[in-house]
Amino acid sequence: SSTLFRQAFDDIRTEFQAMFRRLFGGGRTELKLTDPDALLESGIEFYAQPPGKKLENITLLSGGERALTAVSLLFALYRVRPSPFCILDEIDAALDDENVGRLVELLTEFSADTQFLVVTHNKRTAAGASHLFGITMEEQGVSRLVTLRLPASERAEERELAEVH
Amino acid sequence: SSTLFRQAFDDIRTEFQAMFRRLFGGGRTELKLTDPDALLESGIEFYAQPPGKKLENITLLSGGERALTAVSLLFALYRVRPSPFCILDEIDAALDDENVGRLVELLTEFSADTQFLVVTHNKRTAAGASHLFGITMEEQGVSRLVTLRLPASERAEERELAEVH
Amino acid sequence: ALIKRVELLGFKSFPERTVVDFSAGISAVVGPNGCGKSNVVDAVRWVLGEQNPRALRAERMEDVIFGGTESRSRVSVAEVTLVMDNHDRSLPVDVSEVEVRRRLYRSGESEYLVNRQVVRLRDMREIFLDTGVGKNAYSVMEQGRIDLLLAAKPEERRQVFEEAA
Amino acid sequence: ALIKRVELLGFKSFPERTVVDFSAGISAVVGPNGCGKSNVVDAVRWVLGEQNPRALRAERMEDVIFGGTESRSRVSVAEVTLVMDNHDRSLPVDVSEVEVRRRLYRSGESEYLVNRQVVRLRDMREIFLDTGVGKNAYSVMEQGRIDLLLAAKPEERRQVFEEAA
Ligand SMILES: Nc1ncnc2c1ncn2[C@@H]1O[C@H](COP(=O)(O)OP(=O)(O)OP(=O)(O)O)[C@@H](O)[C@H]1O
Ligand SMILES: Nc1ncnc2c1ncn2[C@@H]1O[C@H](COP(=O)(O)OP(=O)(O)OP(=O)(O)O)[C@@H](O)[C@H]1O
Ligand SMILES: [Mg+2]
Ligand SMILES: [Mg+2]
Repeated sequence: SSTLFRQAFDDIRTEFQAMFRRLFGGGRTELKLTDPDALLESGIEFYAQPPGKKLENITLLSGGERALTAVSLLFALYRVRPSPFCILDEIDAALDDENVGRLVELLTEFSADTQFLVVTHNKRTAAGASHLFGITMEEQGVSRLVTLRLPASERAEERELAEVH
Repeated sequence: SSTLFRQAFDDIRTEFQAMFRRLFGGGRTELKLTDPDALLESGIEFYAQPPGKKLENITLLSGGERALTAVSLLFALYRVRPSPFCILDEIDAALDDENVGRLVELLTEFSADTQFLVVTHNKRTAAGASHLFGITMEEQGVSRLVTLRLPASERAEERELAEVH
Repeated sequence: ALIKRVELLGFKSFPERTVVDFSAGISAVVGPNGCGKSNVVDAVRWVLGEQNPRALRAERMEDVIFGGTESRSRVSVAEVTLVMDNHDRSLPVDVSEVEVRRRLYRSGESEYLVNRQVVRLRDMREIFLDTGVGKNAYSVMEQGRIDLLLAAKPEERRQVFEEAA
Repeated sequence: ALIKRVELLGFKSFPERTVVDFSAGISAVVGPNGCGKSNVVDAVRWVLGEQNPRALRAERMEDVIFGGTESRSRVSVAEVTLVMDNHDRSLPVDVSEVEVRRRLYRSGESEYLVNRQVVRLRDMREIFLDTGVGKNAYSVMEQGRIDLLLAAKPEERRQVFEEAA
């Protein structure tokens, strides 16, 4: 069990670094065991270094950098322990446009083997989906689902999103 | 002191309701003392009813509804205890376009007597400002401030925002 | 693709039968604040066997039953159905489509059904364990929770790794 | 308008002198994730007398001094200056412009200056109390904290009200 943990730890650490570098376009991460000799009780510390910056404890990163680092860890876990479907509720809330773009690329790649349902207010994320659902409350307090076609042009899509919102 | 507390409580409760109705376009709120007889030790419960829905504890609201309710409380506090300047960091993160619009109207009204510095990723919020600053890190890890002129047309502004992002 | 569709009836803000057709790839859900997007996410967690109301933003499990609005009376039962593809027989049931349904009555009575046969909660959970969904605690990432993935104390973090081991 | 400008030098990601010109009304700050927007917010809190490094997303107060990058060496002092308008003499200083400056040296030494005169931290805080800023604990709303305004326990909430009383 201690061996299993060590294996999982090493796998996640490797994938975490890979995902981080993909989403940040570089940089590096470190996962440290607070007590390497007491594997079954040790805590775990995260360090991240966005490109060009200094390695620091993740508490010192910006809101968006932390969100992107969390997403890196989440997808590292998906690599080590795949799930047939993943449901993500507004994980892009703190991200700027460029980082949302990289997230969408990553989702697209994973979506070959994974079904994703993503809830979002972000137009770029919605544009990256193959299927688009809108939920409305025309009658107050009563939710209704609408299937929005995904049109070729982005402008038509923004119009549909505007109709829903 | 118990009287002072009671006075503050009543003032805030009145303003909270007013702000909430403005930001939600209706509905109502309730502030309850958990122990009205022990004023100096009593806790406080918040209830909110968005228009057309049922009155419920705020824990049952959606992410965006909670954020907007928190903003209602914040501005109620500003009404009862004005501050010459207010610095708000991404308070619009969970809000949809329509709610951001109402937030901007509220900020505009308060800005007659209050200086606001708002940090945002939202283009509508940025468009509602009279002055626009951009921060860039052209040199990795080194922040630089740029004053962006606020142009008449929204398209030029989105281009400037795109330059910064 | 594993999930074919999810059906909600009387669950939270969905008093009317609502079918979410899943496809392969990425499905995005959009809509204004409070319209019901996260409620769909809660519905999936619930039908997967979630027993803690707080994980569903509810105080008591009864809170997930549609509670009525100013113009509609409440209902007495909440029902969510998850329909999965089983052509590869990866699920321990000898049919090509597996339907899992959960019901909760206001009386407090619960029902769990697999292909319309009443089963115990334990049997239902066993099915999901085999899909890999039950094992991955992160198949569902709720709103606002992405930051907590990193924010946890070192001891809580090791739990994340232990589950992956 | 109360604040005329804020100047940062050697504070967090701002190794070079940076002047943020405040105006009346609403100023918005935009830019990509991690570029330094929230660091400006931290700078204002710091010059207002914040003594808890954790309130500034730092582990030790020394962490607010520019720590260097891969291509730039770190500096030995952080300095933030707040310049306020005092034509109405609302501040207890007999000049029409009041400049408050805070410095922290890597040695651990601190300096507080009002109009270039060294004062004690207590004197500096007294000035702010009179502006109404010190009294309103919510003049600065940090990133991610808006939701906590409502999330607090009932006893914590009463603190909010007590401060307003
Ligand atoms: N049992 C119930 N009966 C009726 N309405 C309910 C029930 N439970 C929750 N709701 C309503 O559902 C709404 C919240 O929906 P949800 O959290 O899905 O919104 P959302 O679309 O995710 O919004 P956001 O974008 O703000 O996150 C609340 O307004 C709440 O009143
Ligand atoms: N003492 C320091 N020296 C150098 N860089 C620092 C220092 N303290 C913090 N930083 C850097 O500042 C960055 C965070 O900046 P900040 O929090 O202001 O970003 P932001 O613009 O608010 O981003 P977001 O939109 O994601 O919230 C981090 O990358 C961190 O490495
Ligand atoms: Mg939601
Ligand atoms: Mg920030």
